[in-house]
Amino acid sequence: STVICVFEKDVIDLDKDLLENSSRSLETLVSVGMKLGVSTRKQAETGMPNLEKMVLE
Amino acid sequence: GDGGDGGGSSGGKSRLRQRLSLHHRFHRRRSRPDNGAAALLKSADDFAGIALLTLRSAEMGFKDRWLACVSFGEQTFRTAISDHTDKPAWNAEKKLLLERNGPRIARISVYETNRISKNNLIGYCELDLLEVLAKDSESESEILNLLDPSKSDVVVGTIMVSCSVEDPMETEKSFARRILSIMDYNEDGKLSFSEFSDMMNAFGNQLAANKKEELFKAADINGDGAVSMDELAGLLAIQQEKEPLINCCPVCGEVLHVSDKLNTVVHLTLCFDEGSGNQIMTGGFLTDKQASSGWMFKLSEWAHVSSYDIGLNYGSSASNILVFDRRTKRLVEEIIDGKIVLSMRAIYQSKFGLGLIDTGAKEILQSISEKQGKKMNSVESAEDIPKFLDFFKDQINMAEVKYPLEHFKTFNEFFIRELKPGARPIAAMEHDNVAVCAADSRLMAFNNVEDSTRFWIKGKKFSIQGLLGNEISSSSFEGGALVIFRLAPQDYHRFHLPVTGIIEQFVNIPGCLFTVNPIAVNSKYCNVFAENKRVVSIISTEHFGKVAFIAIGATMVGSITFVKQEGERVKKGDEFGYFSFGG
Repeated sequence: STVICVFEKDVIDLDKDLLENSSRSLETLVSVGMKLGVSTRKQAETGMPNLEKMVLE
Repeated sequence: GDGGDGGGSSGGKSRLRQRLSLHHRFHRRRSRPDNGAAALLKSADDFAGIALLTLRSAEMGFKDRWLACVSFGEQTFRTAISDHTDKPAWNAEKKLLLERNGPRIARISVYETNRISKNNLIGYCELDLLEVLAKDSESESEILNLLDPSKSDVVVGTIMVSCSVEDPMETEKSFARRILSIMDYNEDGKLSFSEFSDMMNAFGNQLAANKKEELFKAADINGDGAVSMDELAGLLAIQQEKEPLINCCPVCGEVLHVSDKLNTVVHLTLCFDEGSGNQIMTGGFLTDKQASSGWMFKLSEWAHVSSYDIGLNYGSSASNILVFDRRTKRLVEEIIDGKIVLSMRAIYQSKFGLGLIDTGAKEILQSISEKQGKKMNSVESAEDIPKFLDFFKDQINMAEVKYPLEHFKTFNEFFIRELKPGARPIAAMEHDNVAVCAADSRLMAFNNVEDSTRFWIKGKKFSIQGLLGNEISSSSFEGGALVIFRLAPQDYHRFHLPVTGIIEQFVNIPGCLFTVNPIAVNSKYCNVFAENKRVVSIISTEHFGKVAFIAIGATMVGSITFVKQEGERVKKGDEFGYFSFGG
């Protein structure tokens, strides 16, 4: 069985090591929860606050 | 090497230096550090380049049909099988890449062949290529003793080999000649501007038209409006250092590291050799045992193999599929029964096999899967669990399974086993802008569907729209990234959410139950992802827009169950559903 995830254009920066192995036609053994990639969308676009930069007053 | 004369002597090294004098200029240029100081060739160990190894003939103690293998680094190549004789002649040659700090010892193995039983290793020798190249000898060929593999002091025959260094200037020139012959559509021996422009595109170079024109004029030294072979060689040699022209290999599509000119030319030379069949030895094997196997050789004729890069198409060419373990950072082998591999190839990688599928095999796969589902839900099936665990020992960690073995009353219950809380840590749990892997699996990731079809999915009709089915428009996903998670039988079979969001919809798509093994995925004749039974879910997210999550059933494991509902808000890492035995 297989799961395929398809993303919209230019929304995710997939992790480099995964892309590199795949471009050599080599599968990468991964586990649930390992990092896959990061959103390319900026905070302003998503309307989500950047919690890392918030300060408690 | 066996029979070597200690090429490490100062005389030998000086001889090698002389031989390599042609390379000196090239190496200084190639390895010039950033501060501009030239790095000099210090010793024979510094050598990097192409060695041409030729296996000429052998003298063996008895008559048979013989083949020889050369193992070098991560690759093994083999000759054709000789006539029935005690003096086999192969005259098989192979270009080998000698890299600094790379492998230098080639192992040559000679096998007697059998039509039915496996081939037998009769003799072997090892050859230090740098030593041979450094040897002060008038003769072009070298005769090496072949040693008995069980008693290394017993000589069982001899083999004649020759080894030479390919002049890098000649490599560059012949490379330019080959490019010219490919791009020179009107075969006048020169490149017109439009042919030159096509060549730039083939190398992945998106130069503006005026820049192409500028380069063309610079290359056209005699100003006759066309670029000859010598002019092209000159351009490639000079321009590649200033502003690289060659960014990707037009044969395999690999992005080339432009800072390393030697490797670029070598890569392209070897890739062109593969494509044109110029190499007499067959490559792409990992070990000499594999290469000597008769059926393996026959199968490799079906599947495309490349000997240049590890991993390339191994998924489709080896019986033991290789995967890269992200955690341990090493290659591991996924063991598949040889008979299963043979039958899968017979079915999925031939027109004949696919013809069989069209004449009723689809129904058979469905029926087998339904029967298997019933069987695996029976109480008796629990007896198979210990055997399964034994077969996949070291690959199933029972310590992380939520319940003890006696908890599982059927095999299917065990198959969909849950894990203890925390057994799979979720990366950046508090940051929803980080997506995570959806399953314990073998993963392939591509930035777009074009890359996926170039490197992995070979079904001619594959498309995003075909994958999503008729109910969901693919327009939002065109040009988007695609990640494939392939679950193997021993894997934890529950899949999880890769992103945080809201489940917008589920769409059930009925279909076949072909295998989703790389052998089928890599076959141009079938389109397993778009033909198999599947469920498409659309997850609406803050950070990634819409994400399509497609759970695809396969032979035997055709049952797909979800534990979340439409409209439900979900968090990345949450359990989403599972695959189980059944139709």
